[in-house]
Amino acid sequence: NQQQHGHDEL
Amino acid sequence: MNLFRLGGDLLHVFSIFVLTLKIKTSKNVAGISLRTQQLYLLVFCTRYLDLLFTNPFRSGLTMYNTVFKILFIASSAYIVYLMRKKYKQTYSVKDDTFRVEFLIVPACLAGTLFHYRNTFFEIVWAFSIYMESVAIIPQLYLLQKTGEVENLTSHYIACLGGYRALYLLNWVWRFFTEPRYRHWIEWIAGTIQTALYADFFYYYFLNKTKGQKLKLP
Repeated sequence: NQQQHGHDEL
Repeated sequence: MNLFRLGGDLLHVFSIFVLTLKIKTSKNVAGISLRTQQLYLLVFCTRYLDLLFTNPFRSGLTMYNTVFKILFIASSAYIVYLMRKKYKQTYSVKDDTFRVEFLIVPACLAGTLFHYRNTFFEIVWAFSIYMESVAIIPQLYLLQKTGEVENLTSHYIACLGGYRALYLLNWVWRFFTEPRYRHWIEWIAGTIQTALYADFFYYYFLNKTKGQKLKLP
C-alpha cells in the first residue's frame, strides 16, 4: 500500500 | 524524522543557496553545469508529482515535505532561468558537453524495470531516484575539464556531497529504529550517488587544507 513505500523522504 | 535527515535536507537547501550566491555575487555562471541543473529540475518535477494529489495539511511531516518540495522545484527552475537567460553570456558552453542521454536513457530503463509497484507514479518516482543518483556527473565532468573552479562552486558541490552522506546515515538510523524499513531502491541509488563524490572530496579537502582554490590534476 501507499504507506509501505510512502516516500516520506525528499 | 531524525537529525541526520533534517541536517541532510537543510544542507541540500543550503547548497542551492550557495550556488545562487555564487551566481549573484560573481554575476556569472562559469564552471556551473547547466546540464546538471536541468537534470535536477527534471528529478524534482518527476519525484514530486505527488504534490498534485497530496493534502499538505495531513500531517506535520506532509507540510514539511511540501514546503521543501516546492522550494526545490522553484529554486532549481530559478537557477536554470539564470543560466539560460540572465547570465547566458558567461555560461561555459564549450566545456559543458557531457551527453546526458547516456544518463537519462539508463535511468528510464532502470525505473521501468525496477520499482516498488507497477503504477505510473511509482515508475516515474523510481526513475527520479535513479536520475538523481547520476545527475551530478555532467558537473563533475565540467570540473575535470576546466581543472579549477571558484570557491563557491566547489563549496556547492561539497555541500551536495554532505547532504548525500547525511541521508546515508539517516537510512542506517531508520534501519535500526523502524520495523520493516526496507527501501532498497533508495539505498542502492543513494550509495552510488554518494560514492560519486568520493574523488571530488579528496581534492576538495586537499586544496582547502592548503587554502587554495579547487584545482584538479
